[in-house]
Amino acid sequence: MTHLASICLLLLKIHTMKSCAGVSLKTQELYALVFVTRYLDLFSNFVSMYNTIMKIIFLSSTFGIIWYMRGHKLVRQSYDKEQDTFRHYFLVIPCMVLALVIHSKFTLLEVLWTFSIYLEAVAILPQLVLLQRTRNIDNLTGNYIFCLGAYRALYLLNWIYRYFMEKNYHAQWITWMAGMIQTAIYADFFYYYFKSWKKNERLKLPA
Amino acid sequence: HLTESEKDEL
Repeated sequence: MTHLASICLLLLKIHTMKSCAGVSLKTQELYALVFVTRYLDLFSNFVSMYNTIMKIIFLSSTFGIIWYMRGHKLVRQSYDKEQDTFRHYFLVIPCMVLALVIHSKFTLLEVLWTFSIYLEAVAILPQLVLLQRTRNIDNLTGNYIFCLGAYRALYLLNWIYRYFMEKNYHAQWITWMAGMIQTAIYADFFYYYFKSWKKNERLKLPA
Repeated sequence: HLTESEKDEL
């Protein structure tokens, strides 16, 4: 739900302000790759209606955001292309190599799923780099990134709960480790987010 | 039971 909220915040910003200033297209494209490689079981593995609908929402909204940033006449103009310089392959290749080395089963679907877990953990990095270069971070962008970081932190709590409360729940070391790293990457952002919130000031990251 | 390949999370 926090993940869904983050997407709603981002779409709200882009749609109402007709601007994607401070939003990293690189991070959005990495997320698109995360969802495509993770949800390859969309039609073969039915978990629940909720699960299927959320997968479709995550996939379609991410491609919608990318379309807005690349294709919409007004939104495209507000994109900070010169600042958003992080290279995709810098993250994609190491994650692919890691997925080929550390996975639970050597099948195409499993390796791609593991890749998506690793890539998700670091997909925020281009956004954080852009954020640091952005002078005026608007509230919606700040809250968007906060929610995007919070959902994995909440997963950590959920994993602990499931581990102790669910009889047939098995240890998932790949997901847990990647989730911990993903949350840790946000630690610095969370610190400045709460600091600015407490002081009632505009969010600003130190250079 | 739930194994790594029976994924129920998003």
